[in-house]
Amino acid sequence: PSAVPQARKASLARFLEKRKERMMNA
Amino acid sequence: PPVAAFNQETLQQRLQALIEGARESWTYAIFWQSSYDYSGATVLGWGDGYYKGEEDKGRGKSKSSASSVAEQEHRKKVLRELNSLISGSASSTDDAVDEEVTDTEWFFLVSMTQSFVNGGGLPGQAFFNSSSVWVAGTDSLANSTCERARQGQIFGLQTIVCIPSENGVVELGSTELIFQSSDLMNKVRVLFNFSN
Repeated sequence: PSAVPQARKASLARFLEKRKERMMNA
Repeated sequence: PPVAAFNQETLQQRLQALIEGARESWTYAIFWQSSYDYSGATVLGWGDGYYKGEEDKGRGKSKSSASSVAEQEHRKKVLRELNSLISGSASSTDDAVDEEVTDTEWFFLVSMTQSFVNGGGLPGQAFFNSSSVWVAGTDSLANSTCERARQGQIFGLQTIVCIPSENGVVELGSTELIFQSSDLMNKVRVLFNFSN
C-alpha cells in the first residue's frame, strides 16, 4: 500500500467508498 | 461543444458518464494519462478510474471470485491496509472491507499500480498507433501478446478496449462479450478531447 502514489489516493478512496455502498445495497 | 480543460474532477465525471450512459454493460473504465519520464520518454500512468462492477443477473450480488481461500485472504488483507491508509486508522473493523474481493475488483485495484511505455501493453499500443484496440472473446484475450489482456482474461474479463485520446488512453473492460461499436468510440472522442 505504501507504494501507491499520493496522486492515486483519490481514485482509491472513491473505489473503497463505492464498494461500501455496493455492499450495503447488496 | 467547447472543449473542456483537463482536470481530475471532470475526468471522473467523464468516465462515469461514459459507462453509465453506454448501451453495453462495461465493468470499469480507466483513463491512462500520458506524461514523460526522466528520460523524456512518453509513459501512460493511472489518471483515474471508475469501477461499476458486474451485472447482477438477479443473484443478489456480483459474480463471486474464482480465487482460492488463500488468495481471498491476501486480497482482503491488502484492502484492509489500503482502507487504513485512506481512512487514517490503524485497524479497520469495517465489514465491507472484509467482503469477498471479486476478480474484477482486484484487476481494477492492481491497475492503479501499473504504467505503460509508449507502444507497450494494450494502452501503449493504442496511444503509440493512435488507433483503437478492441479485444473481444476469451480466446482473443488469452492468446494476446499483451500481458494485460491475458491478465484480464484470467480475472474474468471477456472484452478489453483501448481508445486513444489527446492526453492518454481510455480503457474499458467487461465480463460480457461486447463487439466493436463506433458509437462508443465517438463518445470517447467527444468526452476525452481535452484542450490542454
